[in-house]
Amino acid sequence: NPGQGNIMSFFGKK
Amino acid sequence: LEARLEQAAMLKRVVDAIKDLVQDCNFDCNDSGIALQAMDNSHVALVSMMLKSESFSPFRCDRNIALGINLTSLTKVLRAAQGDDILTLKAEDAPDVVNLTFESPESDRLSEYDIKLMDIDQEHLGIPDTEYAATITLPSSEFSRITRDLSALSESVAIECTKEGVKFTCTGDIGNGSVSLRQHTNVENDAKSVDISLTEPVALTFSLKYLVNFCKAAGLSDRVRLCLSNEVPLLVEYGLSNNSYLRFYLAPKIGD
Repeated sequence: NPGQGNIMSFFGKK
Repeated sequence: LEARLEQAAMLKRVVDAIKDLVQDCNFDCNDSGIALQAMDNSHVALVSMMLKSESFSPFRCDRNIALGINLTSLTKVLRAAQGDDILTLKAEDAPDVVNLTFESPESDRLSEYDIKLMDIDQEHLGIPDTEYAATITLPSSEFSRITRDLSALSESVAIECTKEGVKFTCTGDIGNGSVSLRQHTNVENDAKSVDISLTEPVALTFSLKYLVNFCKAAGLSDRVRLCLSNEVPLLVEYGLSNNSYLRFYLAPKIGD
């Protein structure tokens, strides 16, 4: 899915 | 755990709203309530549900437990509950099953189900407290309509918020479209108002497929809140009574 951000790159693992 | 909900409809609607986005989830129970956090398979969206203990009466949770539940299974069982049934969730310490009972308020009908639990190794993400640059509160039916209408034309929508208002724009093979909303107070019915609070202009692009999916929660609340800041995930929040909530986060599309 080109151009789609990944949620994990914004919210780090706890 | 013992948690009694006056209206089964609330849990039915919550599960209905998220079951196409996430499949196996831990329901994390502690004395503050029942929480769920899960990402969709492609790691684009995050669901965060909080049902506060105050939303149940009574609510008792003596030890923190994570109930790993397959939402397809839960949907099958919840289909057996009428919306106005009283629903009680029960689980033992280190449980193998979660027990659900549905009591009809009008008759002596009582139904009881157990759902087998699963071990789900789920990562919890840390969601930072964010002061969003733009917060838009609008009727949830209006947001559903915008996402549905624009998704007929395009896969993605640009959301721009300025002091003039908020504009949803899409471009597709057959043409393009946009919907603009201004701040608007409906004196007859405040639920129909559009509130915009802005500290700086924002412009972001999102996948409509996910937004359409989030709108399955529209039955939970008359109002929806959209929170945006440049280059961070969109927050779409449906507030429930007693400060409980269903939140969706969506990673933005990355610029060309």
